[in-house]
Amino acid sequence: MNPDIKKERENATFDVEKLTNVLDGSPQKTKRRREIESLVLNDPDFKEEDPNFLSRSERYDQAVRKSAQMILKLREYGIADPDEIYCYKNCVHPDRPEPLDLHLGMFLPTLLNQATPEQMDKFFMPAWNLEIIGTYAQTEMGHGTHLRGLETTATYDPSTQEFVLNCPTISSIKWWPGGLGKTSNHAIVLAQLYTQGNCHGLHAFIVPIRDMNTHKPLPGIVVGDIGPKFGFNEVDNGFLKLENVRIPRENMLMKYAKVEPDGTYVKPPSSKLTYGTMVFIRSMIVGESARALAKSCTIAIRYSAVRHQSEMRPGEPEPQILDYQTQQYKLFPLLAMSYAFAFVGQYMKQTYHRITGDINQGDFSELPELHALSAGLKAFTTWATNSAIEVCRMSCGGHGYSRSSALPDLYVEFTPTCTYEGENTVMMLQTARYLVKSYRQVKNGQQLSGIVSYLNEAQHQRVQPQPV
Amino acid sequence: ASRPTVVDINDLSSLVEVYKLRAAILVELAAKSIQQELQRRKSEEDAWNNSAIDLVRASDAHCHYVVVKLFTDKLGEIGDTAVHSVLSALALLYALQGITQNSGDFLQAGLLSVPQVLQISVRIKELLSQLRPNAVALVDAFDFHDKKLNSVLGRYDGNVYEHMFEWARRSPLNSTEVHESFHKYLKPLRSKL
Repeated sequence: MNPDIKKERENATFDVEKLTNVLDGSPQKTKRRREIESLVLNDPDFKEEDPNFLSRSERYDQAVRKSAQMILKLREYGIADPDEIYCYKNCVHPDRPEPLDLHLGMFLPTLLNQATPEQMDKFFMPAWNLEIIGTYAQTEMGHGTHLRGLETTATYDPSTQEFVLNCPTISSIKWWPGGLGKTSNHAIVLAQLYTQGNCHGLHAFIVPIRDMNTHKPLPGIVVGDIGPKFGFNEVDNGFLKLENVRIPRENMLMKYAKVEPDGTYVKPPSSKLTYGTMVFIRSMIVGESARALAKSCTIAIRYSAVRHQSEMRPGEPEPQILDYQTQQYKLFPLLAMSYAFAFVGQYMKQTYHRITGDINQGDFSELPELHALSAGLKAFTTWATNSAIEVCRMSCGGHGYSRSSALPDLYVEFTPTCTYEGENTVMMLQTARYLVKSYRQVKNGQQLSGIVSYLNEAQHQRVQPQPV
Repeated sequence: ASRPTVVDINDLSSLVEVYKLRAAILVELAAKSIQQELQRRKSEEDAWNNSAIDLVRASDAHCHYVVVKLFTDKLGEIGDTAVHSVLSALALLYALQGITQNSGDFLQAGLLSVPQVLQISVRIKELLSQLRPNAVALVDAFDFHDKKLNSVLGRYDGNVYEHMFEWARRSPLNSTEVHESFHKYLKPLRSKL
């Protein structure tokens, strides 16, 4: 053990294990997390070549190999709790997205949230057993956050009781979904639904894209990888062009909205339900911000404890970097922020599960608030974390630029969170829409509830700045 | 009007109030900007677009208030005195740093005075010193296994330089002492010069 860092640990004034338990939620959860981690970290099947020394194709190959092992072993150990699956997966692919991310994190949850019982029977078990490998194809070359601008169409043909899916323009080609390029054989495609000559907006359709045996693209399907990006080396973000592809009526996810055999459209109870998956993902991204920031702070602060530079008092040995006030001013507020975001992440997860429980009971009353809050906090925490990772990297001097520090990877794998699942500025404007609406309700004399209720109080409250 | 709230910059619940009022004032500012645009006969869409900067600021302040509030609420759940003490210092640092970085909002809204903002800068320096002995322990509490952290700089044992040298030597470029490009290009070049 490096003597400096050993001394640091001897100076602590609190029991580290107790704080770890607070972050995990309880001592039992800490114990269970460590058990799951040791399953992976001590498993020779997950031994890997350092990805920094591999080509992109080799990295993708290694990631698919590990993901396949992961699925097998999750079954073998009977790990089915979403949080535990997430923990296991994060050990198999540390800080790296992987080719099955969207299958596990979007395709399966969307089936669970938006498929009818019959569709669950038909699709869920094959997907759970990786016969169906799915992705979530929403974003297009020319359309991302503004969902209503998506151009891909799904036109209902009552004579054959089929939907015809089509990408009418170059800008309507589905672009970016993870796992779409080479891994998936199905996609949940978001498309504008047309039936009986009317457009009913965005709906979700299960579209087979590759042959289940040969894995070759099906007729009318043009699919592939979009090429290297800033990071995400292990993920085959892909493109998908649909050329009048026909799918049966049963492939439209119809738990809420429906199209009858004759083409009659039945509206969903709430327009926000299609957003359900996004609200889930945004709530989880808040936790991602906390994790990425915690890792960056861990690296920067431990290294600042062992790194000696310059001279604070003539003739004395070089002090630890962490003794310089400027280094503390760079890192300690970020350390505080990572704890703040960790607790916000816990709150968002609890709130999401509570409100989706209400939704399943038919109570949608809190969905608008959750939608606004998850959008705002996703933007707020990712923007702050994005900048903070760079501060941590640069506070490590030249070695922060080496990939061996893991800080470049932390940055390039994290920074897309500011853009995907809703570009941050648009997210802030969506939250503002809810805030202004609430403000106007206060003006009309209404009493608000939930996290915006302070808008009622603030009308009357004033603060007296104090002379010091 | 109700009795004005006295801001105690060392009291987290007092700071939560200040963040709350900052958010409320910025929401009101954004709503009034839309109203003014509408009174200038702008369409609803243009009124919103011409107020977008204020709207983003209001959301940012709302989220900032939520984060400070949730951090403060969490402290109420911590039973262990020593853990509570160090987390309280972190929460105070987070809240005060946020005020320093957005001091214009708080001053403009009349929520804090200039001397208070100066006092906050002094308080932040005290908190940095107060947290210094616990910095490594606070990151140890995240409990990232070295294989998960994947970082030579962040190793738990702190033996950075030995392992950085070892890592570099494994780089594919070092698989041979002399890279093939020397014989293919550099050596022939010499004979031509």
